[in-house]
Amino acid sequence: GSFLKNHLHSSFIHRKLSGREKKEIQREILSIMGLPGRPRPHSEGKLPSSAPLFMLDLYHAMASEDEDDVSQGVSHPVPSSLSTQIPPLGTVISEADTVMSFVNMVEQDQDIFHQKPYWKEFKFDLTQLPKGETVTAAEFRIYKMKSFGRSTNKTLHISVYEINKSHHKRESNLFLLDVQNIAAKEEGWLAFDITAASNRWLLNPKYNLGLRLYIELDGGQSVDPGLAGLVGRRGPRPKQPFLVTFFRANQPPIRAPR
Amino acid sequence: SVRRAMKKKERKTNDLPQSNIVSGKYDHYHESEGREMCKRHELYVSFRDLEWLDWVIAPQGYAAYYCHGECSFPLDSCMNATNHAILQSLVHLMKPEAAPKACCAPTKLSAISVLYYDNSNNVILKKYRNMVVKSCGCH
Repeated sequence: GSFLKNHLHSSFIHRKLSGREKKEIQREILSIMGLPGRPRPHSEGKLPSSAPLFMLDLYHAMASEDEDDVSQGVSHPVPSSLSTQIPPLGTVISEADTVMSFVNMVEQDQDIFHQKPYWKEFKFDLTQLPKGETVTAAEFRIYKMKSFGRSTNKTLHISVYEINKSHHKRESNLFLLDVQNIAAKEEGWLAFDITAASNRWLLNPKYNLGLRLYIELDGGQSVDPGLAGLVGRRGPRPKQPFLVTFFRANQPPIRAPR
Repeated sequence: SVRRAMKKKERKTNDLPQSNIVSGKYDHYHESEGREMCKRHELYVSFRDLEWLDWVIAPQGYAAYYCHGECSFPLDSCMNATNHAILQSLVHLMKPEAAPKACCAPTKLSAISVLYYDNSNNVILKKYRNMVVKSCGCH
């Protein structure tokens, strides 16, 4: 009995796996994870960017929830001054089966070197989505530093639109997704609810033409997003804009029996 | 000598009618007494050992555990034995060819969350259900 027990233990814990066995085990675990193969991200060797940092924060919240230590409390990487601007996502996060962050692919500006109104456009590739899952929420997150120039004591009205149709020589068709009113001196992450757009993009990826952001003062004057303190793709890596999408599985994943 | 003493004691406490016990099979139970009862054992799955830390951000591994041990009649030392497992163990005692012993298996499992990069450097946080054995029992 004790020999059998020791043998079992040694085979479970101490046996060195052959290369083939290791590959088979890797393939088996990848299949449980629903991955066709081992992902190969490009190693950038720079400072971690904003999306992985945000996701790591979510991971810690979800992991502690799995351990039943924390019930619903989720910490957002949002300074307290702006936290009231963020919709409560506690339930969305705790019920999510998958959370994906997307890196901003394209950024276009119509800034102070162009005619008013000023705007900023962002685009995200949402084609690599988990199968059999539906979007429960999607947020566009952008970091705001203190504003420069004459608008520092004013309130900024920041609007995010979905680009429905772009035209060559005239204005694109836009659909308003979310608006936030922020004091120009505030600093921190802003989160805009873009769930409606991401659902449309999921149904038809060719309609994903991106997001456009405008900033106005109380009187309707256009403000350059850069001067308002919004950090773009060329800003510090931990403060670059990104998209985060929450998914819920339609049904438990079914694995093919072998 | 200890084993003999325990045998006596157990025989006394197991008030099964003699007609239900197939000769010799009950002795088999006592032979396996030295074996371990069904319980949870340590098992750590290491993403580091799998050389996956270039795409798995967190965790570096997780305690998965496994269930192992005997499910022999009587199952009173195994707190999580189902009624069916008790009956199956009885049937196994009487007709071992008709039904195998009850299995030592997880009774409660919990999820883990894994944070990883995909090929496009997007970050995915996924919850995988039924990955960690919380408790074991006889089924």
